[in-house]
Amino acid sequence: KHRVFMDAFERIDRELRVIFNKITEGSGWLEIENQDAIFDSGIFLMTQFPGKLPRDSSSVSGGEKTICALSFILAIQAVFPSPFYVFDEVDAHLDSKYSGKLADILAERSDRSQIIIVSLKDNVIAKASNVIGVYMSQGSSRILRYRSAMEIEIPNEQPQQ
Amino acid sequence: KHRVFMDAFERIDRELRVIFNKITEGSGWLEIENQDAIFDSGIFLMTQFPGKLPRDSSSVSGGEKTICALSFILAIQAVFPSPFYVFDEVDAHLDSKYSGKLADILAERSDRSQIIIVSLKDNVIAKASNVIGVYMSQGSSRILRYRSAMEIEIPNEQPQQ
Amino acid sequence: VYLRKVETRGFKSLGAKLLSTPVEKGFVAITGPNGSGKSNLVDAILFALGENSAKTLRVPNLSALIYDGSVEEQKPSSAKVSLQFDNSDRRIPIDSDSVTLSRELKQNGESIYSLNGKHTQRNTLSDLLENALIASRGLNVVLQGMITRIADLVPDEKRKLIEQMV
Amino acid sequence: VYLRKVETRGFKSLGAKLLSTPVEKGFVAITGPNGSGKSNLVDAILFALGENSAKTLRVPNLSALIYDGSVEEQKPSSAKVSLQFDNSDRRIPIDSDSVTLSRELKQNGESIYSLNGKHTQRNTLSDLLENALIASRGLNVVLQGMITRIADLVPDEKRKLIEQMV
Ligand SMILES: Nc1ncnc2c1ncn2[C@@H]1O[C@H](COP(=O)(O)OP(=O)(O)OP(=O)(O)O)[C@@H](O)[C@H]1O
Ligand SMILES: Nc1ncnc2c1ncn2[C@@H]1O[C@H](COP(=O)(O)OP(=O)(O)OP(=O)(O)O)[C@@H](O)[C@H]1O
Ligand SMILES: [Mg+2]
Ligand SMILES: [Mg+2]
Repeated sequence: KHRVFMDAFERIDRELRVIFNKITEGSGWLEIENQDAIFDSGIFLMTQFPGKLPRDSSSVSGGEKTICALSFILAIQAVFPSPFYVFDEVDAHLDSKYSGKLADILAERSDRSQIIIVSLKDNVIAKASNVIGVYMSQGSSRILRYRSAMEIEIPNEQPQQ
Repeated sequence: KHRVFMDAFERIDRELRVIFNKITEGSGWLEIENQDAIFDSGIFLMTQFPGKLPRDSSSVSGGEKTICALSFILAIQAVFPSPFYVFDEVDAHLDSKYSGKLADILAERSDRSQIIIVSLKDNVIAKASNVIGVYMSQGSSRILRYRSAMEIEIPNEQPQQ
Repeated sequence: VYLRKVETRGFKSLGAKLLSTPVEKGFVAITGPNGSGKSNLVDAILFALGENSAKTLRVPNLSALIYDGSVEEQKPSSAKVSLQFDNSDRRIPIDSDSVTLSRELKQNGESIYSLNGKHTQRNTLSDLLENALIASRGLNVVLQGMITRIADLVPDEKRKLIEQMV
Repeated sequence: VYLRKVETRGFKSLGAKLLSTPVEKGFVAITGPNGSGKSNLVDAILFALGENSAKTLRVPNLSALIYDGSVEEQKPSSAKVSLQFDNSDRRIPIDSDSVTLSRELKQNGESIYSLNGKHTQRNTLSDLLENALIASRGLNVVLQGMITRIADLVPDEKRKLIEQMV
């Protein structure tokens, strides 16, 4: 059990370092709290954002915390792959630079697995190969499909009722 | 105690109806769960978004829930006023229509009380009378001031170190 | 394997009539105004994959999944979701290029599952999905708001998350 | 009454040197990249108004409020924040057009409060702020992430919120 866990931990840590650096140009990594009692202790996610000192992920900013969580999830997904993924507004607290970088990473991954993202940000939607527009009309949801992000003109509210 | 509470409740409910309608063009209101045992029961926030049936605020969408929470807070603030307010990225889950309406309401209120909002959305910042830009340089935060939103050109990262 | 189409009828805001949402391979974005039905589309996918928790599907109880958005029309008697997968790589251990899973929930709370049109048991389906690594065992679907909860996990919870995956 | 200026020295990421942030009347927006220091500016305001909870100020303990962002420079020995208010409407019961509150936290965790340059007790300040309805009794400062927590309040908690205000 110990060896299986450590093997997964090391692979996740390796992936996390790559992903975190791709998004932030800084470094992120995992540390085990107590090597002698792994199953009774925790795991720290450490960060060093560009131009800053190393800091535990619990005391960084709101957007920086989102980056840490995304790097952790994407690393776990890389080690335990699935044919398709869904992300619902994970970019809500990200600025345009970080949300753009996230979209780049997801676009890259979408060669191997299908990635479906729900987003309200134009710079993220623009990087998708296929866009689905949803809007409300007469009390129920309707769907519009676009070949590419450029065609978007979603009716905010069709004539109600 | 009962009368003081009910007086506050009615004033908050009246304000909530006005604010909710201004943001959504639908209706929102408060209901007391049990009139006979007010202090042992709860308060429901009911909504009817345009084109939809009435629904309790616990089963609406993420962005619609934010609208409910903001209407509730703004109603309480109107009844118990303070000279200044601070809102930190409360617009994160709002689309451009709702975040624009929120900014309009805050701009209107800013005649009576000073309102400071932290936001990443251009359409919200554009409505402020005064903008403060914050950026990191050589490991510490720096401040830029703008007369109006149009002058914004925040250096994402000054040359580090 | 990838998702090619989501078909719903009577599921949450997605309407009483049949609604067909084609999905492409690669990187797909879903967008639209607040309250338009984006997260309900995600809930539809989870529902068809066997999700049974009303809380995860954001309803007070499972029968509240049935569309109730219209005054005129009669409320439908059931909510149905079908997922059509492209299976040309045979990752779902079934010998056919296209696999359709569907789940129909009746008003009495009972669910009927079917695979390529034939009734099947819920367990058969979840085993099949587990094999193809499709089952939403937690991290292939990140629901709205979940990212801030993951960001605030304490060290012990981060360890448990990895333990759960092995 | 309105806030005219926030001055910090050695407070979180706002740097070891004196940083002066002028604020106007009316509707003010603070913007900037992730991690630039926007929420730290909000924390500085709360800190000067007397906020004593390390959790609310998002640090492990109060002495972690002192700037520690630079390798070269010596870590400052204290964190200081001053808030300058325009008091021409005399809502703060002090007979002067401008009122400056400041708080300095030493490394040993001790805080020194002052009002227009003269040392004063924390209680005196909080009474004064209460009178002017400035104290952050909960709803005049909505911190990052709080809006989703308020959205998820159950009915009993909504009632308690109103009860607390009366
Ligand atoms: N059984 C139901 N029948 C009809 N409508 C429903 C049902 N259950 C929920 N709804 C409605 O579905 C609407 C859309 O919800 P959904 O969460 O999918 O929106 P969304 O597009 O994700 O919005 P946001 O951007 O705010 O997250 C809500 O307004 C909700 O009231
Ligand atoms: N004592 C300290 N000294 C120096 N830097 C600190 C200190 N405490 C926190 N920080 C750093 O301050 C930075 C800015 O944090 P803050 O929460 O203000 O960012 P923000 O502008 O609100 O970003 P976001 O848009 O992501 O919410 C973080 O990167 C954090 O690591
Ligand atoms: Mg949603
Ligand atoms: Mg912040």
